Amino acid sequence: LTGSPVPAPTATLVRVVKNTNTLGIAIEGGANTRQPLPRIVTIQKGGSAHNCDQLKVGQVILEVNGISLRGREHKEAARIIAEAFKTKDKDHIDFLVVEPGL
Amino acid sequence: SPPKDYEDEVTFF
Repeated sequence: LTGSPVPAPTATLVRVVKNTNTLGIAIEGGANTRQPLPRIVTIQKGGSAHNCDQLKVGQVILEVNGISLRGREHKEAARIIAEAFKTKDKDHIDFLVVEPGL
Repeated sequence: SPPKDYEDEVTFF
């Protein structure tokens, strides 16, 4: 036996209010890559994601507005996020994210 | 042709 148990990653729902012209994140990965769910690689200062102060680099996005990203390739996941930001139906985007590993 | 490399795809929003 080695060390202390590793806690299971806990999913967190993060609401990003669209209070600027840019979401201000970059993602990598998607189905059929080594990173099968999109991972946040950049949070830009001045973007809506940065303003909400809860999204972090390294988090993996499980869902966008309740839409699962599992099994979606990069371009499709990117389209879902882009449309969630573009639509005027909502003034926010709900991201379900996990902090992988510790 | 080699398989398309998806590993480096990054999209900014």
